[in-house]
Amino acid sequence: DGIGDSHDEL
Amino acid sequence: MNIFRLLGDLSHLLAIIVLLLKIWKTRSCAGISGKSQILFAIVYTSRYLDLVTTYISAYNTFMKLIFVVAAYATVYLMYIKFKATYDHNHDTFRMEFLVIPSLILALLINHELTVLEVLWTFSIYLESVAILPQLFLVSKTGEAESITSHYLFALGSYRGLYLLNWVYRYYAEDHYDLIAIVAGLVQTVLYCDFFYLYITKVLKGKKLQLPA
Repeated sequence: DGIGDSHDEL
Repeated sequence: MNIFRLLGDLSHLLAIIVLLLKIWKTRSCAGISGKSQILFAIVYTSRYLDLVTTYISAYNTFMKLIFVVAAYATVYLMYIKFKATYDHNHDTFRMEFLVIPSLILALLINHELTVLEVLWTFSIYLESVAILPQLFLVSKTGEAESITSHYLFALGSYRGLYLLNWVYRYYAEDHYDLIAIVAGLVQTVLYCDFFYLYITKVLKGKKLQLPA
């Protein structure tokens, strides 16, 4: 988790 | 997915539906800031570019599509279909005062200096302040229709519920994203004054009217 994660929120 | 995030998304969805229905049923967009709606269209366009690169879930894809399409539909209704009812004399907030600083900040503070990531960050920063033209319009006219107040309450609640989601995810999943958290805090704080008026006036059946 953290930097460069895909953004799974809206 | 947790309950706060789901409620936040549903609250966001409700806000969008309320706004579209209000405009459609009354054939009027009086009292609504077209500037805020254009900013939201920019926000969701730049945030959801990952629709074409990353698949997360059917829910995620579906909601993103709804938010983007609804944003453009609202702009279309305001600037084309019901243009005559648009309150442009009062909707005078300058969009560039929000877009340019958000873009500069996104270039300076981001998780990764790539096009998609900077655009995502830009959308988060811009979303946090995109409601300002609408709040400015309400303060200029000194009042808001009840339905507009319900829209604003649902829209404001959405990021507030996301704050709870982030607290939950921090403890449950050890996941946090400082950019989203700080911007979400700013976004929610901007609504505080409105929330106060909504609870003390609109919920008691009165019109939202600002003190002279």
